[in-house]
Amino acid sequence: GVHFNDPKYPQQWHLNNRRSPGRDINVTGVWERNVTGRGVTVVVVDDGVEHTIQDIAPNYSPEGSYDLNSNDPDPMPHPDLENGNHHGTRCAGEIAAVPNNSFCAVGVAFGSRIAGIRVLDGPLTDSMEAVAFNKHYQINDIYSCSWGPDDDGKTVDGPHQLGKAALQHGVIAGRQGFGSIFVVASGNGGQHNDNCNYDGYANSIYTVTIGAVDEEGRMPFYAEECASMLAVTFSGGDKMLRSIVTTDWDLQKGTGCTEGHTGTSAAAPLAAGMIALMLQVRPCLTWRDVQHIIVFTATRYEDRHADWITNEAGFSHSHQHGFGLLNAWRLVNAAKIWTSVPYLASYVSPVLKENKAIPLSARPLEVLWNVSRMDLDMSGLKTLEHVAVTVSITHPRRGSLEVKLFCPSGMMSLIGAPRSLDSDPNGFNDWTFSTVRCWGERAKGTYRLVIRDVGDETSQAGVLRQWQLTLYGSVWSPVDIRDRQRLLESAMSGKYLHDGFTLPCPPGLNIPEEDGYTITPNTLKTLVLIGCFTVFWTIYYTLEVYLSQRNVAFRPICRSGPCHWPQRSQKAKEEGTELESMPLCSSQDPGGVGLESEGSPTTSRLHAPDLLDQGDWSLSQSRGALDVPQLLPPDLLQGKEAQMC
Amino acid sequence: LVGAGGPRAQGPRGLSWAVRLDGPEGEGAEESLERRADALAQATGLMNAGRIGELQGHYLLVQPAGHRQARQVKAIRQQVEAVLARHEAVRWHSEQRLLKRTKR
Repeated sequence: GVHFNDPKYPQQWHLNNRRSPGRDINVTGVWERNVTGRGVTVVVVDDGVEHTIQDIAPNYSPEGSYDLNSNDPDPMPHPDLENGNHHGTRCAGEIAAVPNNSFCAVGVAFGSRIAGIRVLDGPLTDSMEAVAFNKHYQINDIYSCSWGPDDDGKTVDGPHQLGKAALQHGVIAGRQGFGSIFVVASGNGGQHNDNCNYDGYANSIYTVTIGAVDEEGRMPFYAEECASMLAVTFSGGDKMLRSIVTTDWDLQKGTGCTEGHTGTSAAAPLAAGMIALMLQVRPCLTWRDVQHIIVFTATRYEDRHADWITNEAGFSHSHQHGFGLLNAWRLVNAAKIWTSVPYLASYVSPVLKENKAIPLSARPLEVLWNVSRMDLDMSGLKTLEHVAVTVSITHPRRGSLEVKLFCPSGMMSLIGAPRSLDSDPNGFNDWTFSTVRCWGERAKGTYRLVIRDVGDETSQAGVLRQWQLTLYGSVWSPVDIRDRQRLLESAMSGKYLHDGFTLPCPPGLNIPEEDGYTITPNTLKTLVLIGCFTVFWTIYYTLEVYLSQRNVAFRPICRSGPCHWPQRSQKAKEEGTELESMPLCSSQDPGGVGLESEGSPTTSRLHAPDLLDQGDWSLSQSRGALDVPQLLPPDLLQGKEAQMC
Repeated sequence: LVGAGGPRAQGPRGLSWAVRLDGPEGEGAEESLERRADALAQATGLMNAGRIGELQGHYLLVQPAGHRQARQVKAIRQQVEAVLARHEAVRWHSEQRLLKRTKR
């Protein structure tokens, strides 16, 4: 029942699919109940956002924006040779394009505010990423990042020391302490046999890793699998299938609208938009609440390639699709009634030194670690969320390794998939893989790490040097999880999705931002220029006055009789351009004695300019004032005169 | 030149190091850390480009602008690494390298 006059809205199948009903994010029902992302700010961390475009301008948030490439507050994209810096604007349009403006398209959370942090259009370092992840983190609620390390099927990279610290700081202190929400795209390395567990942003427990499916719900050719993927949503597929329609920039060849946005870049912002809808109905959701709601509400669907496995807690997960498709109706109804999960508990095993060879045969190397109840008593950890394994493995060809982790329930996670293009001889050095496939399962029990060498060359064997297991979870018991699952299902009718029902929401913390006002280089340069300009003109005018003084034959004969003043040229006088210069005091010695000139007492009659002739009371008054020497008693005068001199 | 919100992280052309400083907690901690960063910058011949975003105790030290020979750069790098490695206030340091990131 929702109609917009935006010309491309009918083509936005991901919002409302008329051709294949159900193949969309199921958001119109949420909009009908006025849930549009109001009060939430999403920031697109990318190559800039053209916020002047009419689909974005009304929702643009300058307070949440910044340009780290040029170091100024305006994240406008800069046209480049490849006509490439439209990426951030397209992502922004998916999230918050304004409806009913007869222009292009509509955003998922068209009531939210959209900001931009321009950071990809130039050299990027760890410290710049760290600044970006916490930039205006009390204003920006959700950080949408549709980028990452190379998806070339042979890179192992992720946030470095500062980037990691900033992600952690963001979930601790961001968004008034509820935690910034970091949404990352899982990667486009499908054609290179890549796997997003080799991407530290996707692997991070602090990020929501989003994959893509095409309009038919299948994994597109470019998409990657991984055990740390939380969920998927729609994007473009191969040529026969439709891509995502969204706002585009109108610089260079841009028209302001595109029907060709695709890749996991297009999926992540849709997820960010849906999370914005969740935060409107429940602003106090923590970063972990958001992850839990995604796990509880993502929907499994029929796809025989997906290899769905249902874990001990009843959650179905696929390496291709995570816990399934994001569904805006389910996400928002769950958010409406969600009460916060218990604090994050964790358990870290000792560093387990193995130094065991990985057999060249099909037989794998298997190592175990048992986590006892006693191990968990301290943290209270009962059920799992993320499980991370940090490994150091030497091997002459890294891509030949296959690493699997089995949780106590027997749930298998392919955490290190073989990669045919990865011939790196340096193996893994303290690389952390992670999996979400054991979410909700009991933490206690034996964990099995299984490493196989699937290479075909008979090269030298790899060696597992050491590994370390880290469990993240909470005190929730399996019963608590089942209860929550039931509670959510009861809310899916939408009966709570009205303003009459609102659970109490604790206020956030008031955390000052470190953005103490400092001068940006542009401002500083302007000030310096103004300063130079001022100094120059001051010097010029001083010289001019001095020189004109000198030219004026100024020799007053004040020794006898009244001072003669240079004849003011009639012309100059008429034009009022003559220069007035006069001594401020007579030659009278302040001590009363001295070089008194004869005759009438010499006074420094202040020849006020001609305005005196335009008589009025005040002027005659000032005339009197001007002739003040006659009026004041000498002693006072002297003092007065002395002061004046 | 201090840009809004921390290090002048505009595209680093020259050498730069991120450092994690040890310092007092509580009132005045920020000023004390800033002073230590300034002193460290002086000791290394770099410029204190300010705190790195919202990360307490993390500072960016950058090489003053100016073109240098490769040999000089190498010498500067070694000298800075030596100073940072033995400085008692430095808990951690890392030379900032360009990261390769691709849009997806």
